Formats: sequence, structure tokens, C-alpha cells
Amino acid sequence: MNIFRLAGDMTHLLSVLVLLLKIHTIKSCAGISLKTQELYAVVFATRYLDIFTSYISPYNTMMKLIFLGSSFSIVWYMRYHKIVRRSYDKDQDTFRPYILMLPCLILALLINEKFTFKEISTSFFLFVMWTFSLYLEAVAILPQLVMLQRTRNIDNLTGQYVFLLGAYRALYILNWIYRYFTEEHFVHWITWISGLVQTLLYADFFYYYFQSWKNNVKLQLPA
Amino acid sequence: RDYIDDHDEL
Repeated sequence: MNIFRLAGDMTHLLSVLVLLLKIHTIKSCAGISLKTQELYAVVFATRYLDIFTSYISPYNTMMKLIFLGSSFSIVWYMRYHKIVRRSYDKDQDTFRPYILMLPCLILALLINEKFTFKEISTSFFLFVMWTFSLYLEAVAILPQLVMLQRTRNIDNLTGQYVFLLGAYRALYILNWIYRYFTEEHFVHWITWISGLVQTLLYADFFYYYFQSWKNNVKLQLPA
Repeated sequence: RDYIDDHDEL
């Protein structure tokens, strides 16, 4: 564990808490994309399949449970909570998740660290699911970014949520650079490339977020 | 290299 990775995990945790805070306290999910939240629930479900079979540390297990619990409860709130669901604007949240999930699944079958298709074993299945979750996480924010461009006035909590979500993966990139130089054989091209793509997708959001912070004006993304 | 080595990160 290094400072970049810890900072990344804490930033990721904070992003989830900001969103839960918004939904739980003001009982509103205005401006939040349910599609992105559902994609994140799938990301965590497919990445943490090994939560019961492989034990790494109390921290690792606890964080996995927090991310699984929070992502599924956010989806539950937005779908079924009688007050929160009213503030969900489904007409603005039109991105079709399957056009993201299918290519990620096909890509995970073709490009993963195992590469060997012949051994259809549980470990191969775990590798494919884990790789799928990496690719899916890289693009899971797209429905949310599309929705932000359509929602004219982005409220502060939503802006902070997206900012923290992008920042966490940027910190992970620093963590991968650090581990590459300090550990033997630490090479994970698949993780690095999908993490880089993920962070680059936030590039324009970061730019407008920084501008709004610097000029102290409301955050607005160009249509 | 088994599954654990590669997946110690969240």
C-alpha cells in the first residue's frame, strides 16, 4: 500500500459518500445518471467476485463491502425509494448501458491477462470478469457526463461527486507509476491503459470544473 | 502468477 493508492481509495470512498449524502439527506438524485450507477454496481459485482474466496487484508475486504453496499443501495434508492425516485430525470438519462457492456465483455474475452481460451476454468472466468469490470469502469461515467451536458445547472454535490470519481483514478495512475518503479514484475498493461482512458474521459470535465472554481462561477458544461 | 498477485488492488 502506498500513499497514492490510499489517497485514491479514500477519494473514491469520499465520492460515494458525497453521493449517498446527497441522496439520503436531501432525498434527491437530480442530475445523477441511474445508468452510470447501475454500471458501477455491475463493475463492483464483477470485480469483487473473489471477495469470499481470496482474502487479502481487512482493509481490502472492508472497502469491497463498502463499495458493493453503497453502489447497490444507490441504485435501490434511485429505482425504488418513493421520494428519491421522483427526482430522477429519466428523459435526460438516455444512454443505453448495453452499448457499453457488450463491447467490454467481448474485449475482455479477447484481451485479458490469461489469453488462453482453452482452459475454461474458474480462474479464467474470474480473470475475464475482472478484466470486464476494468473496461466497464473506464466507460461507466459516460452516461453521467452526457447527462451533465444536458442538465443546465449542475448542483455542487453532483459536481463534487464526479470530480472525486475522476480524481480517484488519476491517483491510481500515480500509484501504478510508483509500484512500477518500486516493485519487481509490476506490469499490468490492461489495468494501466483502461485506467488512463478512464481518467482522460474526465479531462474536459476537469477543465470546466477548474474554470468554475477559479472564476467562482456555477459549473456548466458546453452542450 | 495466480489470481491473487494480480488483484491486490480495489
